[in-house]
Amino acid sequence: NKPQLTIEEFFPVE
Amino acid sequence: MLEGKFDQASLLKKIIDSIRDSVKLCNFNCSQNDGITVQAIDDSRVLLIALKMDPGCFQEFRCDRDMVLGLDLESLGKILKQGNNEDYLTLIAEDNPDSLLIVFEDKKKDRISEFSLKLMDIDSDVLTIDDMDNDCSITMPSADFSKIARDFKTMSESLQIIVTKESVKFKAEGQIGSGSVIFKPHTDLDNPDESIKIDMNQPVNLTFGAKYLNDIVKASTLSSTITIKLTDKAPALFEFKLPSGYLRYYLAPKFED
Repeated sequence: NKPQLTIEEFFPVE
Repeated sequence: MLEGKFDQASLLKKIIDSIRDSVKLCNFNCSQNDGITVQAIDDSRVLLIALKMDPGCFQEFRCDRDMVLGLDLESLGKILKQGNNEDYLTLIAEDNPDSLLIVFEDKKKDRISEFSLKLMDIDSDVLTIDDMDNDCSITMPSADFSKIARDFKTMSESLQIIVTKESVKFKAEGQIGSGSVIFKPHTDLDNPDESIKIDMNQPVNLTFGAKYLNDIVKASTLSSTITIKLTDKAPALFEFKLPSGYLRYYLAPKFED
């Protein structure tokens, strides 16, 4: 099973 | 002051039903030019929702000064259930409001229902979403994608989306076995919404959590088509068009570095 990434790993917090 | 009148209450009902299982609290950002926009992330930080209800979504829209309405979507959902789908629905808020007034008007009978919803201070991070260059873009009937997401969830925790120039393949592998559905590009002149369009710069093979896809396809009630934009090792964008604006979901993929 591949690990689930989070959205913050791609889009930076302003 | 904010005053936004929907021609049909069903539009806002469907929007809230499409996001409230993913996000409980969110800020509605209101402005004259942009209408109402929302950005929210689900609790597991995997799914980002971006909603844009342009002023064109409303029969009448005015917002004298920018304002933020902090809403509990479960509570809003309870109030929205009180009105009928065909009713006019008007959202009203004074400047610096502590509550949102929601008014339903029956179009045939002289019946007006008013509800007040308490607002909340919601502290939420705002993420910067750059316009991405996508490897692939697929537009297909939302009902077809919805069926795949729902059916394959019963077989596997993950759904693989594999795009080549000739086709898009949805594949699931689970304990009981595996399955796949392949769609090829197709133009339906009589029913354009039934067409399948695949634009590909590079082939992709991405894996997504089936649970999140099942949350996303709740928005199929909003639009007969869905556009899916995919890029290798990046979140996928699932977009449902509104009468004016959009409901977008950005879903982080599963992969090993």
